[in-house]
Amino acid sequence: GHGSSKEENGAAESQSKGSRRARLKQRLHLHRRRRSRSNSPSHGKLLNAENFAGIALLTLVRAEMKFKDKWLACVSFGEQTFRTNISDQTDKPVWNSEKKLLLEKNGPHVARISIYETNKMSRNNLIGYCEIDLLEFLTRDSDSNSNSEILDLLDPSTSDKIVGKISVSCSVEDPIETEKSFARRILSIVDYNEDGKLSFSEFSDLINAFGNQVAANKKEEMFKAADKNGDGVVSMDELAALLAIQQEKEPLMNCCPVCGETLEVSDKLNYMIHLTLCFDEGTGKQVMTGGFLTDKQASYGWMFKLSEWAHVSSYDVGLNSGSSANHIVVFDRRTKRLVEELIDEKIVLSMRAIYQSKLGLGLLDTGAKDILQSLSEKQGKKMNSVESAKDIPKFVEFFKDQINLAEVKHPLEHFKTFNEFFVRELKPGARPIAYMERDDVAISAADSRLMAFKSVDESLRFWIKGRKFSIQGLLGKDQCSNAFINGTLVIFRLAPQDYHRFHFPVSGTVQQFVHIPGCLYTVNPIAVNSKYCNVFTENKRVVSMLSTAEFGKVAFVAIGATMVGSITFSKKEGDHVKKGEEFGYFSFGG
Amino acid sequence: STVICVFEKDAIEIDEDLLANSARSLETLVTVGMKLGVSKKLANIGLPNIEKCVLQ
Repeated sequence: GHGSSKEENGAAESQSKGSRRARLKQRLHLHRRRRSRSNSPSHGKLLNAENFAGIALLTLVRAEMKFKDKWLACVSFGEQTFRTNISDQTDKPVWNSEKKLLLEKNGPHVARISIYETNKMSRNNLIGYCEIDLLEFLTRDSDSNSNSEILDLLDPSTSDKIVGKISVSCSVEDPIETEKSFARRILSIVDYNEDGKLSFSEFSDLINAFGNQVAANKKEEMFKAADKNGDGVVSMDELAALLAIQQEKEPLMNCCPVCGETLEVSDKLNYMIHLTLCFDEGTGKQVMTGGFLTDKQASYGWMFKLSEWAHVSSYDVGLNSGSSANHIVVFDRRTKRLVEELIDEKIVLSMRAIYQSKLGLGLLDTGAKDILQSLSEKQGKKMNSVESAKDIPKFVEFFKDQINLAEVKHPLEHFKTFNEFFVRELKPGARPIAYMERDDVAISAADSRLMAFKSVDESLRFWIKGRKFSIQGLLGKDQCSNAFINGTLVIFRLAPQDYHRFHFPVSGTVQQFVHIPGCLYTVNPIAVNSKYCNVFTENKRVVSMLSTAEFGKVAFVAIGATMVGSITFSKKEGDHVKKGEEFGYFSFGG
Repeated sequence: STVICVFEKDAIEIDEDLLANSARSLETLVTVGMKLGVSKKLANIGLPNIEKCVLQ
């Protein structure tokens, strides 16, 4: 508990540390024996005292305070701080909050626990604190079967007055379990149908995304070794075991998929522990919040790229870097040919990981929505800066086959920011309107990838897989009449390179705008096709109602997405409009 | 970003090629102004198919 280690003198401390380490070695000996029995080639590495590293599982169980309030506890460990949820109004708060902490020879080993009373009207007040030396706690001689302890909470202003007590427990996580569960979890990213089995292509996606050529060359070898009956699929557990062995011989990842930190290959255990902790932070498995994941970190790791828009401002290292670009196939109506749209494999994988897996669902529940909002707002500011204009030529070069500058109204020099270029206007006549004089013919509202369905049922069968999708959910209760319920649905998806202004598909009168706040998930098919994600009914959007003579009412829904969450209209309620006229545009922002 | 247009039941007859691609879960690349479909009132009368017209 707090205070005890401070009383030791230097020599005694040195001796004590030595014996503590010996006791810790002894405590971990059980793990070693089990590991030896399992024939893992890595046995004993954790027990090398000079390179000691392990994961300590610290639990803040409950506290007893001297008055009733709503309480939260924070744990500071090294440079990280984590917090519990806020308790009910009580003098005996119960949290049962767990946190995994990396404990290593030269790293921090004293955790400081602070207890705050919470107050909506002012700041949280620090009421008590204590410190716990985790290394000492885990290696103490007394009653080695007990992992729990009750610590005094001290008054921060006097340090000698006891203001309460807190019950904590701490244990060392079994390193074998850490390795196995990590391998299972990393593999589960690509188990798209969640049947616990992996095909070679699923496994291959993952290894390619790691960006390690050596590992990529061995993936077939590893997969064949696991696929003993040669049927092309292997169980997750079999592959996890092989992956763990390979991971020790030759690490697969050069940088952490979650936070993007470069991993020290020479320090294999820390490497794996880092990944485990990083994944934990995002999955909601751990109750405490805070720590590893910030939006800055998220912007570096591929797991959180989350959107095909992720590289729009950095095309020098953008979509076509590497040979492993993935693609979406679309049918070009003009040329009547199938065309492939390239997307970096890491982005595809990250979108699948986030939007199509239970792991991703957990991530979305633990702060990723806020990260998407924050990333989009920051991207908006960046794209509105004068400096962003320097990205325009790179962008144009990257999409040289898809952006026709000859039809853009203004020359490139005209655009002072990237966003100005992004919402570029086209020259009059650049988009001929079909049957211009006939209001009974509807036209395409945007340069886009289009999907059309006679009914909502068909859209659900062929495209929209979010379990909660409905027309009422899309339009909002007040906008949705019975006539829309099984109406016809046309989806126009805009890609980064597209002309970003949208137009009226029919002639009529703009009746009203309804702004619906929401998330900024990607609108890529990967998310739309996910049963876990309800992009169209959860994203930020504006529903406008058009009243027409030939088509009755037409609902026009402009939906924001990751990075491109800003929706601007150039018409207002009551305006009479002709089909083909500009209605508004999407731009970078939140 | 995405735009979704919802038409009332039986208000529009969408072009067949767009429906056919969508029924194969295949997106169709289009530009602003391309024909999307016709009002059901008009569909009963029928529009000339320009692709089958011949200059004489």
